[in-house]
Amino acid sequence: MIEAVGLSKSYDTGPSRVDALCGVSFRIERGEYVAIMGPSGSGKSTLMNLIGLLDSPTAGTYRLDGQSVEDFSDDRLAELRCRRIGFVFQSFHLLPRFSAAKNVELPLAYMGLPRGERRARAVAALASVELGARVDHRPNELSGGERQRVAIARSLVNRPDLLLADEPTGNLDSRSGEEICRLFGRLNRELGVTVVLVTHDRGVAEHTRRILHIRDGALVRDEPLGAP
Amino acid sequence: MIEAVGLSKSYDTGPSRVDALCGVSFRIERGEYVAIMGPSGSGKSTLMNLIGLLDSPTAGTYRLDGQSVEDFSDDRLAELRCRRIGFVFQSFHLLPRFSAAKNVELPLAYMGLPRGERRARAVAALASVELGARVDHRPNELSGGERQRVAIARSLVNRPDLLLADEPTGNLDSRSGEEICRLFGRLNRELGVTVVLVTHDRGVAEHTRRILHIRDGALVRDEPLGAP
Ligand SMILES: Nc1ncnc2c1ncn2[C@@H]1O[C@H](COP(=O)(O)OP(=O)(O)OP(=O)(O)O)[C@@H](O)[C@H]1O
Ligand SMILES: Nc1ncnc2c1ncn2[C@@H]1O[C@H](COP(=O)(O)OP(=O)(O)OP(=O)(O)O)[C@@H](O)[C@H]1O
Ligand SMILES: [Mg+2]
Ligand SMILES: [Mg+2]
Repeated sequence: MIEAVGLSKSYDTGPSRVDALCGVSFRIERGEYVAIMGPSGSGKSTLMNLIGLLDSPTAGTYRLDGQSVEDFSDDRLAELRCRRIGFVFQSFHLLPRFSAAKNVELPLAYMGLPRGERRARAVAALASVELGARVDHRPNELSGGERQRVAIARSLVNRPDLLLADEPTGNLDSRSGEEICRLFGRLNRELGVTVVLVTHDRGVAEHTRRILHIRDGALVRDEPLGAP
Repeated sequence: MIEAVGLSKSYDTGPSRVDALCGVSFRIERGEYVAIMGPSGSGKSTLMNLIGLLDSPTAGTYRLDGQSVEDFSDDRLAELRCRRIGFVFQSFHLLPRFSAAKNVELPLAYMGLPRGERRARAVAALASVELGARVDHRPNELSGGERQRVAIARSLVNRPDLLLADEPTGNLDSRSGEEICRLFGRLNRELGVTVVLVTHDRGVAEHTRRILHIRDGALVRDEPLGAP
């Protein structure tokens, strides 16, 4: 499903250049459940943005279902981002003037669903992350962990077949974090969703079946995990 | 130093009211090193905002050094927030148009220090959280963990005697998180800084000497930790 060959990404910041990713290569097949771990600043979010088509590499190729993303039209890219990929951002990116339900509904706006159906799906997604009692709260009326869970619910509402989650439990207590791990595990096992998540928590990573270790922009180790 | 008696905080959101804190009472003496733990949404950030004078209780009293905060003038409140208290926000609150160094310098603007001294202190604070190589990056040019560390550096730059940190390691890998724990531990032991931190990580809490457990807005357990 995902094939990265020599992926590199550099940023030009004022006088200096930051080489955030240097020649990363790997494959992720449909239905896999993968964790990405590594130190702060090692390039994990940069890699997730490339996988999620939110940014383009400075060098190297990235193929989604065998087709190189450089060959995709803007329309195709937009459609992939809306319909096939669900993304949980490390900093949530919720719209401050909208309620939790409206924020979760957002990805559905492009799918031509009637209003009642969009609201129903948003409320169901919020219930799946235990926020049924907060559907009408705005982000500044929510705790940090609640905002994180709204971001998770939003990533699920369009029923993606590829879920990318950048540190989805960083602001959650261990019990809520476990709930989210179980939710992702069910989506993977029961619905065949391909899940790639970045985490700093080894306990979270051990719910997956494979860990890609990143350090200083390079893939330093590909660790398969035994059956749990 | 800190005395809370029956602290309560409610929010009115549309038709409903959320009782975020219900009658919380405790004392924290000068030089203590305390952790606050509890489920997502249990009231920890709400409590931290009250302790840090960023919000006022709906009911109950809060005394800082024996004086009730209701009796403080606006000037006194502003001075306490700027000079005595350092606050690491759960969502960082960095100014997007300013570099890391300028963000860290901000609390010093009120202290009448010359420009060169402010810059020197900001750079030193960033070095103490291993961001010496990122001083001129803006927040959107930093990783999640780097932004968190900028927020930590900013909380230290005015040399507060009370440091309040709301989930300071949520976006950090275990090694960077340990570095931050060691830094806080040194500030506490060597400089006598009173440290109160919210964390979801039991490992981080075990660096402190006392854990206050919050659940559904109430203090349910006060746990002293043996000498490490
Ligand atoms: N401005 C507000 N209006 C309404 N409800 C609010 C507001 N701010 C917070 N809340 C609610 O108050 C409760 C406590 O929030 P708080 O931010 O203190 O939780 P927390 O313990 O810090 O959680 P987390 O671990 O997720 O950060 C939450 O259920 C939240 O939904
Ligand atoms: N727009 C940018 N301009 C310049 N440098 C950048 C930019 N975005 C990220 N960086 C740098 O690239 C490196 C990798 O960033 P990235 O966000 O991928 O790290 P990360 O592994 O996700 O870290 P964390 O665990 O802290 O979230 C960091 O050192 C960061 O400072
Ligand atoms: Mg990141
Ligand atoms: Mg909080």
